[in-house]
Amino acid sequence: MEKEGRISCSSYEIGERADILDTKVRKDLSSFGQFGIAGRGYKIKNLKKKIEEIIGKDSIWKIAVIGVGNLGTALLKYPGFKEECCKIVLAFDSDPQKIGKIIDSVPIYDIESIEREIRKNNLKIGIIATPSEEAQNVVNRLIKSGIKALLNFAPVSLSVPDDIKIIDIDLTARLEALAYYLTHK
Amino acid sequence: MEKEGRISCSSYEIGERADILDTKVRKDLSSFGQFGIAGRGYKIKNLKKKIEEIIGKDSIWKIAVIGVGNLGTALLKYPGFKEECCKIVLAFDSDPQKIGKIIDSVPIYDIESIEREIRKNNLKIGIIATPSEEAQNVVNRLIKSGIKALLNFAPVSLSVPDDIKIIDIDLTARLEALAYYLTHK
Ligand SMILES: NC(=O)c1ccc[n+]([C@@H]2O[C@H](COP(=O)([O-])OP(=O)(O)OC[C@H]3O[C@@H](n4cnc5c(N)ncnc54)[C@H](O)[C@@H]3O)[C@@H](O)[C@H]2O)c1
Ligand SMILES: NC(=O)c1ccc[n+]([C@@H]2O[C@H](COP(=O)([O-])OP(=O)(O)OC[C@H]3O[C@@H](n4cnc5c(N)ncnc54)[C@H](O)[C@@H]3O)[C@@H](O)[C@H]2O)c1
Repeated sequence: MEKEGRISCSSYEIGERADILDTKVRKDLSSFGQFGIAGRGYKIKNLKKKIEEIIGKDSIWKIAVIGVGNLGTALLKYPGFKEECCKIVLAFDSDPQKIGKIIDSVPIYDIESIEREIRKNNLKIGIIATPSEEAQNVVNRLIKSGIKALLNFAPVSLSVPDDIKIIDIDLTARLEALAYYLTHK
Repeated sequence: MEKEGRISCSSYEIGERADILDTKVRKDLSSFGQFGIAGRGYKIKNLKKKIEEIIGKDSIWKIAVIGVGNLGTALLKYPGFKEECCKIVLAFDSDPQKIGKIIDSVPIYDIESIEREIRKNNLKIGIIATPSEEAQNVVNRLIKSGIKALLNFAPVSLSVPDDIKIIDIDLTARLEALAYYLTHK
């Protein structure tokens, strides 16, 4: 929104962009203190600064990608990550043809060294881009190495302990939402 | 949930899995008639049948993917689509080395033939997997061809008319949510 030259916005607009209810936006933001003006929304510059404080923007989170196939390669090249909170620093694969390569300055390690490399670099976030049948085993090894949060692309439901946060990227649900919109237009 | 052998579930559990508020689940489902039991949730078998009716499961939505690079290729091979509501039937690219190829039985056409092929196959849903700088131009051509709903992967904000539904897959927002979770654990 800032790039569009706007000065202020409402919780409704924030919710709309982030695909969450405006009541949830107001609830979440209000737990960090009062910085919106009732009825007139939030000053975008203040909001951006406040959000950066909240998610600890000053610290960049280092991330590992597991599985460097079509999707994993697209993730290593994704420009969207470079300026934000997070940076992909390591990748792992089981294919000897890929191990030892470097994509967009990210080295690809052998999956067998995952415990050592994750601990050495003190990583907390992992992205799963392996085939579904490998995903649970890979997640178990990541959690043993100290990973606390996961972004999962494999179309499989993964079981993790309660203190581990996992977000599934479920394309089928998104497409069904589009189909629902078209059926009820 | 059905695959896990469950018989019933609550709106809270549905919301949890789909990453939306349970109040929104109850509100959305109740607008299709009464089929939950107050206090005891929904019978999963009834719910599944009801949802299939709602999104018009009997009709499979045909989809076009624009941009067959790393991400586009992963989408053509994605097993998650095959059994559900939607099926990728066409792909488009501007690279002569890719045009005319077939990936997982999906033919890749020249982007220049996009209007003719989209109209001929009466497609309504498109997936954008091109570089950001190409996305707006591609979207304009898709809308001219009759596309009504879009799933956008390019990290750019696209402008579309009000009657067009667009869902952005914003990985940065997902990673910030994981970073937020870790900062406030
Ligand atoms: N949710 C989505 O948006 C979406 C979209 C497309 C694909 N996918 C899913 O993402 C995953 C990857 O898709 P793809 O097209 O890149 O597949 P791919 O076959 O091209 O890549 C998989 C990679 O994982 C590696 N691998 C296999 N076992 C491994 C292990 N134990 N440890 C480390 N690496 C291992 C392979 O060597 C390969 O490089 C699949 O599960 C697919 O279903 C999800
Ligand atoms: N949101 C996400 O989850 C996510 C993840 C990774 C990548 N991305 C984004 O997805 C897009 C694709 O990423 P990638 O790694 O596959 O890139 P890529 O460069 O590998 O693929 C791009 C493809 O688009 C084709 N193309 C270029 N201009 C075109 C046009 N006018 N019409 C049709 N095809 C055209 C190219 O020939 C190429 O095959 C990028 O915008 C990237 O930033 C998003």
